[in-house]
Amino acid sequence: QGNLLDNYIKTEGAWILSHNKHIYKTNNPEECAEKCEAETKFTCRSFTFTSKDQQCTTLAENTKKALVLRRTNAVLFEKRMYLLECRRGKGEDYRGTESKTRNGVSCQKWADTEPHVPRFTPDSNPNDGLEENYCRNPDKDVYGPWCYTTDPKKRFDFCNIPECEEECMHCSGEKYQGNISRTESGLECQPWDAQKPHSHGYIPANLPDKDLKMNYCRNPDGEPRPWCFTTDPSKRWEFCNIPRCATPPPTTGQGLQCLAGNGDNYRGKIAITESGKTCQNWASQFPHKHARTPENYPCKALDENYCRNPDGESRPWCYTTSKDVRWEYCSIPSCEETKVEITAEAVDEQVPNTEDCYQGNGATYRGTTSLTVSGKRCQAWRSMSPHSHKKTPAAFPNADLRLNYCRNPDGDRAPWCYTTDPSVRWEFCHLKKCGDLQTVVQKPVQTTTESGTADCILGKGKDYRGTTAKTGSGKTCQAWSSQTPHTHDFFTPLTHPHAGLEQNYCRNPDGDINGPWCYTTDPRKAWDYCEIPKCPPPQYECGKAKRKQKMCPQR
Amino acid sequence: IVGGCVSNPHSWPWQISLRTSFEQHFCGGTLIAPQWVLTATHCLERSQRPSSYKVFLGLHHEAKKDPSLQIRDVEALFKEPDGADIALLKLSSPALINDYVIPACLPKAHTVVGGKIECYVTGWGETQGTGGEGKLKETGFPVIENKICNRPEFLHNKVKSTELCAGNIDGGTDSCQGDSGGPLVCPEHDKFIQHGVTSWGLGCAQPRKPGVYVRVSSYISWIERTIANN
Repeated sequence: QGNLLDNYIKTEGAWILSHNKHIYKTNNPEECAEKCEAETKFTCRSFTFTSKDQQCTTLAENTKKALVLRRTNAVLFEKRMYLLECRRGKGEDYRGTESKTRNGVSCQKWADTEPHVPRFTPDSNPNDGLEENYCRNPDKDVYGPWCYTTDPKKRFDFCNIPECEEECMHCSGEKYQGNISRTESGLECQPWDAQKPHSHGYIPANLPDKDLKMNYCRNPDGEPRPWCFTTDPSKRWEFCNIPRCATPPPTTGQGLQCLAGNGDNYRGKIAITESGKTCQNWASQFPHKHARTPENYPCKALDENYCRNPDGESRPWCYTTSKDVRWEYCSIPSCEETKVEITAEAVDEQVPNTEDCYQGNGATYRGTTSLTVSGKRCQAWRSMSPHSHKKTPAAFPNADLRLNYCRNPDGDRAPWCYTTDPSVRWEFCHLKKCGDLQTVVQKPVQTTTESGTADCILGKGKDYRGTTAKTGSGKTCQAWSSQTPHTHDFFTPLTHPHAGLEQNYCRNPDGDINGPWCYTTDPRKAWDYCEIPKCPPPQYECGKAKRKQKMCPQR
Repeated sequence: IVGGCVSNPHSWPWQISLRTSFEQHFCGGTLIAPQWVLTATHCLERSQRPSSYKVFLGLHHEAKKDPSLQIRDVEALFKEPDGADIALLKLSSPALINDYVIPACLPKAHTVVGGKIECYVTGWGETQGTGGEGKLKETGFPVIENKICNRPEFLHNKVKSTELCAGNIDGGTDSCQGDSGGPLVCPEHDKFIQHGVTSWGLGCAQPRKPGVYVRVSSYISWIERTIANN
């Protein structure tokens, strides 16, 4: 039946500012989602939840409009419905931002009375999302969302809102989000998060943008159609039969005549490979048989024998007419903007990795580390994908925001970066403070494990089981089983039986990067970190070199 | 290693050089415990006798005998019984664990390394003119899911489920002859886990012909059993 949170997209470490908001105390994000659903003062489009404070903030804004900020321990949940720019069925619940009719005429605001006096207004239909001049369907018109137009001669017109791909698929089904879970031969699909009977690398957590839910057919890898691993041990995977949508696919703008990015939008007429071979016609199966046909990739403009990139390759390519060479890349002239970008990156890549640690809070760190503490790759500062942000090189000209190197432009505790994982907005980097570098170890010893009762911590102190019961600011800790002065249901001995939440000892049940913490007995301070010394460095741990790797080539 | 770069000395302290009794490098390997090295079975074709092999640890320059160098004889060879290209070497005595010699971590049994994870291979093998000969080189690239790797454009159903592919689609960087038996490691939190043993490829660094590595997680129970029994 699904969870209430399935209706939301989750981003860790994110926070947004909104004028319209309501703050609650809830035990978990599910309860916060209930508050959002029940909100009456404004349309709740998202909420943030911080587990330690058990603070739930319901918000009118989402990341489409509001400024997104970083915040440790906060998790942002955005309601899918308000992020979608497609319609389901007649589109009564369409809440996207299209504001032009199918003929390109601007819509009239629903609250305005000129040039047309509307029958449907935000006051008369408060639940139909009649905001601004966005296309809506308050009267459940069979032709879908519409609006009053700003043309005095045309009272209203319909908008061209694409169908969400829930029942059917456009193109090759890359965005299909339906629930079909059987293959074309009738085999049941294996859930994506299972590794039996077939082990595989399509791990949902690693591919958050591919919607690998349950055991539904999906197309995460540029196949001609959605597919799935099957529950039959003898058949690893098979295509599914998903009906094609009757409506035209969403337009992606005009194609380019030059190479930008991976060239998937290239629509030029170059038909020769980089070694000078003539391309094979995409519709032909000679001399090479293949599945990259115009029928299988109807949205990829596989016209004639022109170089194309239908399947997420790194650049346009084609099958060749030489029977000895199945395929080759094509040389497509770069668009000017890309040339500038590549040049700048190439220069930056010459900077040597000279610093492996940071001083103070790392604001002056200028090294080339680009991995986070949990091993995620950093997003380039000038990139807005997967996370859009304001920490750009232009906004912080003195912060040296080059490539995707870890930096601290905003005076945080340590260098950090936005991550390339869409579900984790940012993380601190895999860097040590200069004074903390491990000393040379000479003696052979046994592997040390992160456990024990010593009053010192290893790593983040997740396994700390010592008896320190005061915070770094000298406040006494509240017992984990107590509800005074701070009520808290999220971290208790019952909810986290293996986290060692005994008495009022400092613990780290949520793997906080700053180490063990506790609720305090000070009614004004809900929780604070404890100051526990680090254990002497283990003399060796497997997989941990004393010298830093170059990790080349850095991209 | 074709492409890539010369590594920081001793930054991959689990890498070993497998040598003939005349101390000629011919394969790589990985220290996984003080007295145990993981390598490829095809590296052991030249002789069934342990005395035919030597293991060099703590090395950066292939031909230099740095103070960090430790040399061990091989006490026993253990080839994977079902013919997979993975083998264990028991050293005559445990390696001294220090800044230059540290074992790699092994993955949990049957874990699958995710499709987008970037992993690293190291070795003293052929460079095909890309520089760094004689020094330990490294290169990084993503793991490619077997389903993709087995497409006709790639390795066309040649990759078994007990193997994994890794490389750049465009080619240009790869492991090569002489790197066999060495490690493919992937960062996980603050450690490197050995997910692959360098095994085979169609040429080196060719476009759409990624390198193939034995999937270590498929053989954890054999590794644990062999070490425990010996």
